[in-house]
Amino acid sequence: RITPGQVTVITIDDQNATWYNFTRFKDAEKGCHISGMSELKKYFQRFGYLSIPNNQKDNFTDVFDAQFESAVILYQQKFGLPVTGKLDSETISTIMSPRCGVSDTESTIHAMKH
Amino acid sequence: FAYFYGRPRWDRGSSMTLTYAFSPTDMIDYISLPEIKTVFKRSFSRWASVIPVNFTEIDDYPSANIKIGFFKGDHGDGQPFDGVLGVLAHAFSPENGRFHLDEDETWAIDFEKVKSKKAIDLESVATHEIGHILGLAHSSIKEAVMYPSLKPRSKKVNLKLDDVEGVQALYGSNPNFKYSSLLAYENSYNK
Repeated sequence: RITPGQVTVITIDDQNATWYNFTRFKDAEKGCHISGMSELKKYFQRFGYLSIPNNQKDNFTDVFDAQFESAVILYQQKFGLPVTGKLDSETISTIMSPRCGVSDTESTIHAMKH
Repeated sequence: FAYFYGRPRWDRGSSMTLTYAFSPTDMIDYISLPEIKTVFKRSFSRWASVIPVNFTEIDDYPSANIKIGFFKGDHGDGQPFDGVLGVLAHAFSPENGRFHLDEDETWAIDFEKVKSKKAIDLESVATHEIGHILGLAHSSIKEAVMYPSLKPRSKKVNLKLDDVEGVQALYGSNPNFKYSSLLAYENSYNK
């Protein structure tokens, strides 16, 4: 008689956390069209990586366009990530991490000690 | 390290003292006020140990230079909080002094006592936001206190060389500060 094995259920309780939905954009790259990507663009706008282009008026599109690719590259540079221009797993994981609400690039000047 | 545009800083003369106060109404109740005050005192002390600036707690919230409070959602400064995780806190550049923490987070000062996977270390966030209050923007150095993100259940409270050089370029060095002690600490940490 085969006895049933013990099943361990691991509950991930981050599913109602802010930005959890961004996991669905993992592996997206230029040319992709994914419903809801405009929300991710708003995130990038909020933290100073992206501005709304004139041809998109008040809203972002759901297209991973060249401007968004530039924003992703800028973000990857700022966070010391491999610069791929794609929403690879490390980039998405960093985007979803809890963070400070202060913009990363807008109204800032960078300095280095020489 | 980086600064806000125009490199704003507090300017209160040669021997600078900045006062801070906690909101009499907008606080959390699951960590006692004395414990919160102890955490913030330590956080302010870290910055005070490297620059010639003193921080003194006062009771009079409206007149304090730095005003600390916990707020939920839209709290009237144009930067609404967003619920659990996401944005944890924000603070304004000099000489504004507003220091806001998201009330919806599970704030913790001891991860042994708080088991939530979403617990956020209050002292780490406090130390980071004080950097903004003083005029530092976000750093690209992952180990720096001024790096923008912080994982739940993690701590980052010790100033790194990047943080120290940035803030000392704004305010000068505390006469008692020794780079050797910071470097010794960083070397031991790296090992």
